[in-house]
Amino acid sequence: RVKIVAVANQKGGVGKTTTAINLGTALAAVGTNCLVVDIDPQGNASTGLGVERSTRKVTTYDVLMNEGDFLEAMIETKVPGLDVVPSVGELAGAEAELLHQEGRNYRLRGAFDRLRAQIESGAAKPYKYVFIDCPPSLNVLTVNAMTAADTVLVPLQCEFFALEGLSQLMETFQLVRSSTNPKLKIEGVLLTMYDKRNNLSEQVADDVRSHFGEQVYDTVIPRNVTVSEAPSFGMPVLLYDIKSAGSQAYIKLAGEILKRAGVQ
Amino acid sequence: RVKIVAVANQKGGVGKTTTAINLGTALAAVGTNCLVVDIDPQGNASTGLGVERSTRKVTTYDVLMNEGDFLEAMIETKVPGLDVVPSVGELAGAEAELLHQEGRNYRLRGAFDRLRAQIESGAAKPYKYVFIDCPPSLNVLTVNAMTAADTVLVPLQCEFFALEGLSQLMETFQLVRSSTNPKLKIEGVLLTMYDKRNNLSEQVADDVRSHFGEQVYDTVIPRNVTVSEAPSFGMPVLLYDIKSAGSQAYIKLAGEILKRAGVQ
Ligand SMILES: Nc1ncnc2c1ncn2[C@@H]1O[C@H](COP(=O)(O)OP(=O)(O)OP(=O)(O)O)[C@@H](O)[C@H]1O
Ligand SMILES: Nc1ncnc2c1ncn2[C@@H]1O[C@H](COP(=O)(O)OP(=O)(O)OP(=O)(O)O)[C@@H](O)[C@H]1O
Ligand SMILES: [Mg+2]
Ligand SMILES: [Mg+2]
Repeated sequence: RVKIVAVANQKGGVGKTTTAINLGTALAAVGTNCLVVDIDPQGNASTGLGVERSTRKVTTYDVLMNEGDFLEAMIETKVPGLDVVPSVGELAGAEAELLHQEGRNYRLRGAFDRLRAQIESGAAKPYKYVFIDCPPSLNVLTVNAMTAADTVLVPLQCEFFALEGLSQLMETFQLVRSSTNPKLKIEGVLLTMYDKRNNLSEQVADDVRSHFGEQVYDTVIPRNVTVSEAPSFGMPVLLYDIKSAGSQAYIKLAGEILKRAGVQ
Repeated sequence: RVKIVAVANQKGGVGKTTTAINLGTALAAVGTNCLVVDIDPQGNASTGLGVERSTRKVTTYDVLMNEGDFLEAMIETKVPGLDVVPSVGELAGAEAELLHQEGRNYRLRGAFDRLRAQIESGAAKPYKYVFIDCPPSLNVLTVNAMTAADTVLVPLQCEFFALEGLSQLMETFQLVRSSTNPKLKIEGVLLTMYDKRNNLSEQVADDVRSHFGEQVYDTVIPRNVTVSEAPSFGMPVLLYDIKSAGSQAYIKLAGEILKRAGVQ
């Protein structure tokens, strides 16, 4: 069964997009088919996977607003086994447009129900994981993602402001569990941009592990300039430079996620 | 006359809050009274200026939703000459709550009209600059800020994804100019987290200067760990470590802004 994972954190710039792209790539590299669904109006995951803006015909805007199908919108990336459903700037208007529509929080979930049926019937590829790249807010787009998802993966930058935002994120998580998606769980908390040269990273990491214990991945993603260079070439860091510390960390993370899922 | 500056960029984690806090501090340090208005539901500017969440009684939520006064909500910070109007998590609901209200985009502007009158009558301090710290989105909060502001200051992280977001930001800027605020101008574009050890920073800087020319500040803010440590002590980096590269850059920026404004 495909697992739908919302990659979410309302704090900006913590590594949501980078994680969706590179974790998807690392899993695809070991034969686990993945789909990245970009619901951020910025469209960074689409660009980081090489999808030019001009080629984005059917997007997550159509899925949310016009009951479009993921299958129609899906585009193959340069990574075998990794596909992407691109986003578009018009998504920024979704909050206002959906506000008084019936079941506005269930739009994405409806589309995933259709995708699951298509995977089971063989009409769609046998995706094992879907990563939904969320925008930096707790608005209708992120609530749609959490309503549709099985779990939430929380990238957490090892900085003070990012730590501060965790309690608001968990409030929204609990809100969604008590309303639109009682089965929602935490997939894991991923420490990102860890810089061993500064104490702040270590303090934040210790703080997070004391609050979230086992839910925090052993794998920590180091701050690594190669990671931020790769998107300008429209490719994941694993394709850009597999030997870099960033690539190796995402490969290790994929292994840890599969192990936790009982696969090896 | 007080100048109202919206510090905005929908890309997350580019240094909006850090710039509002530290530029406000650097200007206050040379005797230019400043006010920071925090309209981000995350409330990082409020925390970074030492305002505990429990002491935030009147906030920007009241100003937006209940025609509250900045004067009531204003709190003095540890920095002489720098005050802050704190935000609160409830602001996250503002989009939905304001959507069908008359003049929803002019709420903040109305409050600033009252503040200007209070400054002129002597009821409020003689603020020269107000910096509005915006959330990482182009929603009703950021549109309110751009509608109320005289200018927009755009912090731009020297990374590829941040560069990609610039065109969407400029679209919103033009949209606001053609609808709710025809006089809106660009205050400047500030390059942040510049890392001279990596080519990406230089490439982004060159690209931005070729598009925005004179509007890009000569002053560039370097990536400097002291900057990210200061908020955990509830103080601007200028108070935490005045000799750090980050503090010196914000002091230089304050000088450049005053020079451009014809003050010196
Ligand atoms: N491990 C890392 N090392 C160095 N740079 C990184 C790392 N991870 C991400 N980055 C860079 O940091 C910036 C922020 O990352 P990213 O855009 O993935 O965060 P985000 O949470 O998706 O941001 P937003 O909130 O705007 O959606 C990007 O420029 C990215 O290239
Ligand atoms: N010059 C700098 N050097 C090092 N770290 C910095 C610098 N400027 C900001 N930071 C850190 O980078 C992170 C992002 O900065 P900040 O929170 O100010 O960005 P933002 O644009 O306000 O984010 P958001 O989009 O979430 O509102 C913070 O942890 C901050 O402390
Ligand atoms: Mg992103
Ligand atoms: Mg901020």
